[in-house]
Amino acid sequence: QDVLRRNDHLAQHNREWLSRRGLVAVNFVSSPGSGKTSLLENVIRRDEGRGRIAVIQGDQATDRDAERVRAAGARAVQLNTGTGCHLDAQMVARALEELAPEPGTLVAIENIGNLVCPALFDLGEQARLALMSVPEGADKPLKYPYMFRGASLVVLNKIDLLPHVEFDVGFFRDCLRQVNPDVSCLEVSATRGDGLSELMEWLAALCAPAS
Amino acid sequence: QDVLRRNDHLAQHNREWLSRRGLVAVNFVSSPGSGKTSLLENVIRRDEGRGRIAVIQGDQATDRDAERVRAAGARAVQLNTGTGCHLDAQMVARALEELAPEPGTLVAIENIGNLVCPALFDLGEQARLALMSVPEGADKPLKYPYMFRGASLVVLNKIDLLPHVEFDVGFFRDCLRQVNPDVSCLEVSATRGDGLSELMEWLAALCAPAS
Ligand SMILES: Nc1nc2c(ncn2[C@@H]2O[C@H](COP(=O)(O)OP(=O)(O)OP(=O)(O)O)[C@@H](O)[C@H]2O)c(=O)[nH]1
Ligand SMILES: Nc1nc2c(ncn2[C@@H]2O[C@H](COP(=O)(O)OP(=O)(O)OP(=O)(O)O)[C@@H](O)[C@H]2O)c(=O)[nH]1
Ligand SMILES: [Mg+2]
Ligand SMILES: [Mg+2]
Repeated sequence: QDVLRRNDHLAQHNREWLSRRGLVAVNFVSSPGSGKTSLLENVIRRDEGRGRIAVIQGDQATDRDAERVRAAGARAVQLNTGTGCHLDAQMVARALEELAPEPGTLVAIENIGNLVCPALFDLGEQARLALMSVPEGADKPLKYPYMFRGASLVVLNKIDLLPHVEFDVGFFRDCLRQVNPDVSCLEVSATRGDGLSELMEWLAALCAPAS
Repeated sequence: QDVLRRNDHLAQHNREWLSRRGLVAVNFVSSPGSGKTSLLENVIRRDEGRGRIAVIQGDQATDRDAERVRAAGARAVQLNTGTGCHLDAQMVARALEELAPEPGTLVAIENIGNLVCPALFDLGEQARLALMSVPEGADKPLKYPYMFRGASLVVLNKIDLLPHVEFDVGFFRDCLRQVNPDVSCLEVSATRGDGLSELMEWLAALCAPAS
């Protein structure tokens, strides 16, 4: 409990650091391989080099995701946690100093692929985007409720695979409503492009008051 | 560190408890939705009611997976961890008492869907089966190395989806070889049935010395 209280305190520091500079941070969380990086690659490419997005990448190991994001056109800082299962506010504070984003930038924080632990660690973000993918199965909001309950937006990714798997979108939305009746849910395909303009609008609306 | 040392001590107790009774336990680990329960349902159905498999189910919430396993024909004890991100040896010790499996039974422990934390917690199992699914992407062994490094067997599930996603099986095997050169890897489809007889053989060989 002490760990969480200390983390919440540092998260508040991050939030103040960000709002003093006119910056908005979004914490992207999901299971491993749901498509966080693919989504970011797409969003960055649609920003067409205006440099309005910078990324903090969290992984146990490698800088593969930071490299993918840099290749798409955004600056990225890679955090490696080793056996650690989530990013925390202290790591993000150090990464923000290193990233030193320009005012008006959207700071996307891609958390460790983990549908459990990151739900407990506030990073100082203004919003938490929980991504889930169709192949994982429609019952996940019921089985991993804490992550979905704390989400500002839920994105259902890989809808291009709906014809090839058993996934009942209505049942998924029912499950989601049971754990978080207020959250909206966007259906997208990061590889095919479906739903990405709605996602861009949601991100732009988030940044609007800050600029 | 104390937590891990205490857990290892209890895990050793579990291992002795199991071997005194001629029981073999396998710890099934994966990301959320990789197909652990689907695989168990299939394995249980192929056992044709001989009752040689009993299951300890680990989830944050619900008993949905225990219900699926019971419907397939095996006894199951459901453990709910709340915000907890992994099963530990103490939980498993209590579940073993409750399950009271007959000698010669294979005890399948389905861990919380999480590719990170369960890698650190020995449950007293004889083998750890790490499942990964095609839609998650081929780079996961490099990005989540601890789980793959500690695996006795790696199972690549959902190979029926290979025609519909970008997944290079050769690259996946290269990544796996880099973090665990000794582990073998079975390619299966829990819903279509591919590779399941090899999996049954691997499980039977594990149980053979115990009976
Ligand atoms: N069919 C399909 N595949 C997708 C989609 N989005 C991502 N993928 C694939 O899913 C796999 C994982 O994507 P990533 O973007 O690496 O996922 P991630 O959530 O960033 O993964 P980690 O950071 O390792 O946890 C890759 O093989 C992608 O090509 C999609 O919309 N449809
Ligand atoms: N196409 C395809 N889908 C599969 C396969 N195996 C499982 N699934 C689907 O994958 C989804 C998740 O399967 P589960 O068996 O619930 O996965 P799990 O690992 O037990 O999930 P959690 O316990 O919630 O972490 C379900 O929609 C299954 O139908 C497979 O071989 N091929
Ligand atoms: Mg990623
Ligand atoms: Mg399951």
